[in-house]
Amino acid sequence: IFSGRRIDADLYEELEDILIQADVGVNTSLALTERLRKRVKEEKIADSSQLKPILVQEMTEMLTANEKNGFELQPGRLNILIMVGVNGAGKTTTIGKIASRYSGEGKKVLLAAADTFRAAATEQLSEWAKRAGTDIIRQGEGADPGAVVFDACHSAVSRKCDLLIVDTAGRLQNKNNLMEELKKIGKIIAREAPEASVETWLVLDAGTGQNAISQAKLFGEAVFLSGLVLTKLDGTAKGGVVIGIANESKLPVKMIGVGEGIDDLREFDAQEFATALFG
Amino acid sequence: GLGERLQDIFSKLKGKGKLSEADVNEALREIRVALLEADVNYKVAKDFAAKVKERAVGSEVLQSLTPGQQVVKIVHEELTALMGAQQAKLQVSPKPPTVVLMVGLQGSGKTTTSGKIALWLKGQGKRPLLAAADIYRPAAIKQLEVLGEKTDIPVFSLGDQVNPVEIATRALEHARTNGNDYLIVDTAGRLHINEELMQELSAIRDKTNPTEILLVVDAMAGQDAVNVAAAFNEQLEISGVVLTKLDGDTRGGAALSVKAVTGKPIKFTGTGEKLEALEPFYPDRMASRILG
Ligand SMILES: Nc1nc2c(ncn2[C@@H]2O[C@H](COP(=O)(O)OP(=O)(O)OP(=O)(O)O)[C@@H](O)[C@H]2O)c(=O)[nH]1
Ligand SMILES: Nc1nc2c(ncn2[C@@H]2O[C@H](COP(=O)(O)OP(=O)(O)OP(=O)(O)O)[C@@H](O)[C@H]2O)c(=O)[nH]1
Ligand SMILES: [Mg+2]
Ligand SMILES: [Mg+2]
Repeated sequence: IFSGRRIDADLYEELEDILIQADVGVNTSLALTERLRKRVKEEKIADSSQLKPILVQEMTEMLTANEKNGFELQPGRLNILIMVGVNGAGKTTTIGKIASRYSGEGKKVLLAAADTFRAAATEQLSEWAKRAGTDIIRQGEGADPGAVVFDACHSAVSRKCDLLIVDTAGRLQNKNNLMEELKKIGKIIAREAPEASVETWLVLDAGTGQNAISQAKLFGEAVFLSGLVLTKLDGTAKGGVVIGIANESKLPVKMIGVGEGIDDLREFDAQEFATALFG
Repeated sequence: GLGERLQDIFSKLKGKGKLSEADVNEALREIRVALLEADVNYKVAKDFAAKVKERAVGSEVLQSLTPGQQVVKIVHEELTALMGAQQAKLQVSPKPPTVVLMVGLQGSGKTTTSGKIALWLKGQGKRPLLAAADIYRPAAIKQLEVLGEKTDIPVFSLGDQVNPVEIATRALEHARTNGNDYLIVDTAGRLHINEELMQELSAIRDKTNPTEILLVVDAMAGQDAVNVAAAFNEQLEISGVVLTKLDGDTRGGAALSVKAVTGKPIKFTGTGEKLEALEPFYPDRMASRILG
């Protein structure tokens, strides 16, 4: 679409519009087109068909500019994944997918139903545990999430599990008491499973707009985040806001959700993602 | 915020009597940026800025002692007008029960909002019936049943092995024989690009003839909200929108986008996880929130 065009202000504006429509956000879109202009000038580019690949390259660089890309289970120790995020983002479903993947690889996986608040949350995760063929630690509705986590850590350690995945209740980042609850869960895990390798992932719905920046910021202030999961990329939303998050807080996207089925989970490929943004 | 930025631009007006084309364009750009940062769709933001331009270069601004403030006032007024009227009314069917069909993307808040609307109706002395027509999501039926138990509102379910069209049809029959004056049908979240599932909604609509088809939209939705809203509206002719999770800190520009592209009223807002957290839509409050 951008071949055979004059490289002028109109073209840059059109490229900016594409980025904005993909939820890349105003500031990050400007930063990207700024980098593009600079490279066009430095590399003396005259062919407009070269602009898109350069932009894809710049986005890919922003997305991978950190040392924590990708995810590998650390062998010979307990790995703990804590899934956090706002209501309805896809945490519980993503846990089912991850559980199935590693259980299918012969790993010993345990789930912790630490969403003790929402109606039928435990039943929902229990169904996923069943489908993934893993055990689940759960307590009654209204139980203290900390108690479930405490229980789960001890079980995971004593059973010598490879992976414990903790499901938490959806929460909006501006709710201080709920952020405090998350901190408490983090502390319990650190205390009860000190030898474990722990990662906390923020689950983001690809349909989310710039509020994802606030989510990454405020969740990140409450707990140490090591990555993002971007869900619902099978829809028409592009999820471009993760570029701004990567640029600002160096948070890498670890995995993506591409459907509601148990196998609809992919490793994040930055170049593929950046290319699809223009699709 | 936008207010201060517009004040700066228009303070140049003082003593000149007229704004330059460049100044006007700068002001419009500031307005567009503010809306984009609030997640208003970029086309909707462009159209809105063009609307404001007409008034911004008019005498009400140029002859004002505080032109910057005047422009802010215009932006707020135009935004509020675009948001539609304040309302929290469900249309009533001349032939009860009134059927309310809840639709939308995955995770937007349909099940919770179904419970909220049922509770709201019960509080008005009505006798709502909830129908569990999501047979796909694990424990979705259980989720609605728990909400029904908490509020002492009946939930019609045929389990997850019966197709949703059949469930909705039988729920309607049940409502009629049971004397329920409202039937709220909770459906599975779905993508607007899933033809089969969009067809399923059309079939439910054809069988139950809903008076209200409410599109449930997450207030933190981004640029894609227009595509989703347009598609659901095209498929079903929605009657209104519920904007959820407004208790968060999102600016909520999706509200303007959805209203602009469908023309349909935002009827309610979700302001929390509890079933009491349902409020009418306040257009002026939403306008202030979007402008930040
Ligand atoms: N299309 C699509 N739907 C998804 C994806 N991931 C999750 N969902 C759906 O999104 C909805 C919400 O998923 P949940 O797993 O319940 O989300 P959650 O974050 O655990 O929600 P809360 O616990 O209520 O905060 C469900 O209908 C899921 O099937 C995805 O990658 N693609
Ligand atoms: N804070 C807040 N949370 C809400 C609101 N409305 C719904 N939720 C939460 O959002 C999450 C998703 O709500 P659901 O009612 O399961 O959404 P749904 O549209 O039925 O999801 P699917 O059936 O999977 O498509 C749950 O955690 C709800 O408690 C709201 O207004 N505010
Ligand atoms: Mg959940
Ligand atoms: Mg639901």
